[in-house]
Amino acid sequence: MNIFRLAGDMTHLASVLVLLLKIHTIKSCAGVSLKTQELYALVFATRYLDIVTDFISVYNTVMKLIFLGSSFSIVWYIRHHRVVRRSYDKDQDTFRHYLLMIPCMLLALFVHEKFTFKEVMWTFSLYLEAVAILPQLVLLQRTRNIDNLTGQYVFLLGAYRGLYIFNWIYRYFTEPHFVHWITWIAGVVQTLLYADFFYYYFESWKNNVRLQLPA
Amino acid sequence: SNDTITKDEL
Repeated sequence: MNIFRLAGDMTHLASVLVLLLKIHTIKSCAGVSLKTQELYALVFATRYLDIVTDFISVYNTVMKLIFLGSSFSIVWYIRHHRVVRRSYDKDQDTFRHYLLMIPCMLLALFVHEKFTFKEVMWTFSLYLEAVAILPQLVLLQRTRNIDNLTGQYVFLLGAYRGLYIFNWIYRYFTEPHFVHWITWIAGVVQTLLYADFFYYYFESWKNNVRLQLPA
Repeated sequence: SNDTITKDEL
C-alpha cells in the first residue's frame, strides 16, 4: 500500500469520525443530508459483497466493517434517535435518491468489466459513490450557516477522493497492468464535484469567516 | 485487468 492510499483511507476514516462525533456527542445532525448517508450505506452494502467471499487482508476487512457499520449507524441515528432526529433538516434535504440510483444502476448494467451479479453491484457502487455527495452539497448550499464539523466532514471526504487519484497515478507507474478505466473515471468525476466546495472552503479559511456557499 | 488489484481498494 502506498502513502496516498493510506492517507486517503485515513482521511475517509477521519471524515466518518467527525460526523459520528457531531451526531454522538453534540446530538445534532443539522446540515447533514440523510439522503447522502443512505446512499453511502447502499454504496458500501453493494461494494463489499466480497467481504464474505474473498479475503484480502485484515486491514481490508476491518476497514470494510468500519465503513459498513458507521454508514448504517449514521442512518439509524438520523432516522430513529430520539434527540438526533429532531435536528434533521427534513424540509431542506429534498433531493430524490432514485434520480441518482436508477441512472447508476442502468449504467452499471451496460458499462462494466464482467456481467456477473457481484461485478455489476460493485460497478453500481462506484457510480453511485461518485454522485452520492450531491444531496449533501445541495443541502449545504441551502444552509445559511454551515457549522465547522459539517464543513470539515465534507472537506475530509473530498480530500479522501483526491488522495485516491494520486494513489492510482502512483500505482499506474509502479504496478504492471494497472489500468482501471471505470474506477478512475468515476473517481475523477466524484472529485470534480467537490471543486466548487473546496474553493469556498479555502476562501472562508483564508479570510477566517464562516463557510457559506452561494445560492 | 485483474480483479484482485482494484478490489483491494475501499
